[in-house]
Amino acid sequence: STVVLCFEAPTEFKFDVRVGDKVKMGQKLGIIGKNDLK
Amino acid sequence: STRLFVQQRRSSGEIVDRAKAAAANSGRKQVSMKWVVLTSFTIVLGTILLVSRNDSTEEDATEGKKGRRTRKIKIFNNNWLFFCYSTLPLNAMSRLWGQVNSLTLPIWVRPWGYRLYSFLFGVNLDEMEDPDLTHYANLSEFFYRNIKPGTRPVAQGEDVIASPSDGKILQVGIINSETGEIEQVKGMTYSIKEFLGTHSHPLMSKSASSLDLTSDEEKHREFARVNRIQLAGSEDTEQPLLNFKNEGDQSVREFKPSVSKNIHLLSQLSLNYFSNGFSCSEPHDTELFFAVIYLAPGDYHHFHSPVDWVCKVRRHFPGDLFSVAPYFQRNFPNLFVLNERVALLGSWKYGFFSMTPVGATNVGSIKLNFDQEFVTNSKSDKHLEPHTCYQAVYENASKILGGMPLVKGEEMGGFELG
Repeated sequence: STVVLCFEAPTEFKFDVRVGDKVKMGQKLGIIGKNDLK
Repeated sequence: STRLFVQQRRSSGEIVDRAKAAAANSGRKQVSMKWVVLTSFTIVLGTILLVSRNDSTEEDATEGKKGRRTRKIKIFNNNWLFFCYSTLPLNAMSRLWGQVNSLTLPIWVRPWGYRLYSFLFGVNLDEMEDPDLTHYANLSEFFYRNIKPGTRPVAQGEDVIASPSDGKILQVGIINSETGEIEQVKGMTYSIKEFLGTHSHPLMSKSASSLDLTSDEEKHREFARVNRIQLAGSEDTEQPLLNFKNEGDQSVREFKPSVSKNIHLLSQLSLNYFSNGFSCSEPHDTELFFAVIYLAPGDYHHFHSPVDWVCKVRRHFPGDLFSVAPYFQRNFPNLFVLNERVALLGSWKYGFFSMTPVGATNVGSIKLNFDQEFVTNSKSDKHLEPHTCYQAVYENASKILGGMPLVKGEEMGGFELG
């Protein structure tokens, strides 16, 4: 089985994972750059 | 003279026998020759076809690199093995697998069986909520096991997206907002419009959910305020309708997709993108991102909310249950568009958000905690028409939010055997 996320995010968004990485539920997948915060 | 006659007769008989044997031999030789010729012809023809196919694949790859994909990859283009595989009754087999694994096992078998399964698929038994293996009546229960609270800390931060499940990252990236294509593997893409469906889907069956959480209005207002999600039906959400006029490519070199292309694509995915608060209140220069997580048989098979968001639409696509193991993803074009899936669409503080559990062989039962009536790949499943998209909205869940509020880390559902 697979879970696919598709989402809109500011261009500053960066993935914190790479293809092939093993992840656990709740682990950080990515973060939006702090510059974008208001 | 009689002896002479008999001898002549014998010799003539021998001659006839020899002639017959010779004829039979030559016949065998002819048949052998025919087989040799036919086999050679088949090999030569096969080689020519194989070479030409490889050439066309290389051309496709070249076109892909240049961004000018003109040919659409078809499912059976790969090889006959995939063709044979695709003809298997995988949905029925998965249902049977689910039924067999729902049978209660003798207590003495359980620890042995589950330990063997754990050894084969790498299940971490230490993190199980109930460590007593005899308490799991069958493999289905063991497969859908709960884990101890606190074993999966959720990454904090309102701008952090957490993983919705355990698994392996198969693909991450940016969706091409011009073509609306998601990369399955390098050089192989599928359409987001086909994957998530569009409001103009020709075979769309619509319904509304019976959920009613109106008693929690105050909580929902707070949820909307904290996450900067627009309230449904509020004046703020009414945005002027956009008219799209094609003025050609005005840029000399375009590095990033423009915001308008994203909006255009998202408005095709959902009719309510503007009117129902799908678009974020504060305009950002946004892009569409995607992440694909593969759950191996030994993984914890529940999925959780990766961010604070509001799920507004559920689209169920009854489909096949091909394996989604990495090998098949590399070799089976349009795999995600063909497989049974539940696209959950909604919004978060930065705009559109969707999460789609995709079923697979033997794991075709997708469960949603907030939609108890919803079942997939079951005999009681009412969504049986192939190539039909069954859409339901969760407006009744919260009049304030216009959908089902989901808090980051909250369990949303999972995959069960069957």
